[in-house]
Amino acid sequence: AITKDQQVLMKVIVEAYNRHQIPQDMAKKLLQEQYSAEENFLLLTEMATSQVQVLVEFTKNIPGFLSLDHEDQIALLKGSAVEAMFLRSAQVLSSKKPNCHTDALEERIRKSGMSEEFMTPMFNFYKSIGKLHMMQEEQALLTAITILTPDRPYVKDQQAVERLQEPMLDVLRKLCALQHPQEPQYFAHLLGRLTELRTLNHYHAEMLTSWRVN
Amino acid sequence: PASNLGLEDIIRKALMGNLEE
Repeated sequence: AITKDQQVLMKVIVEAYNRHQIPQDMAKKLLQEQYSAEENFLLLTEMATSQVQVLVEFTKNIPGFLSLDHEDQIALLKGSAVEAMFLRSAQVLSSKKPNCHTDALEERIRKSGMSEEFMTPMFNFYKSIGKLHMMQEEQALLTAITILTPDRPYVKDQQAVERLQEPMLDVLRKLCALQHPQEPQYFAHLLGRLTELRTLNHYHAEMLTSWRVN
Repeated sequence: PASNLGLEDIIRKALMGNLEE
């Protein structure tokens, strides 16, 4: 069973996750601006910037994060920002909520000058996240777990990060067992997505380089 | 963010500031 302390932890994370989303004005821009490759690139860059700001605000609310060494906080965010963004985008795109303008977002991504080689694994990832039908609690916890990955480059005190990540993994594991009693592999599937995210993060660096050249 | 340097700048600023205010 999930203990009271774990319930509190989950509530804090979920509330912070829901409170910190890309501003609606930004989402509306998806429909307003023009659809040239350059315009799409600029708009996606602007959205990514906003998403990083929102991600940092969410992260500040993860219990214990602000007590970590300041440079370690930056290393964790720098190492995970791209992965956290892919997770959030996957959730937005698979939710198909009308006010998120998901079709417009998908069209802009597809016509932004990004190479097929990168786009295919990215949309495959979005699809694989969609298939999991994650609950909000699972999404929020998985994002927190991604951010609190101890082995990011330049993290000095990995043990301090592990001490924050472990309780999140424990709650998520229990939550998965409770919510998906018919799917004992569900928790393992979620963790598998984290491995996929790492691969995407790696591609992303290469993709940015080729994008810049184009 | 178009570069890693840009990303770090955004993170540092966001860590110091407060979007909620």
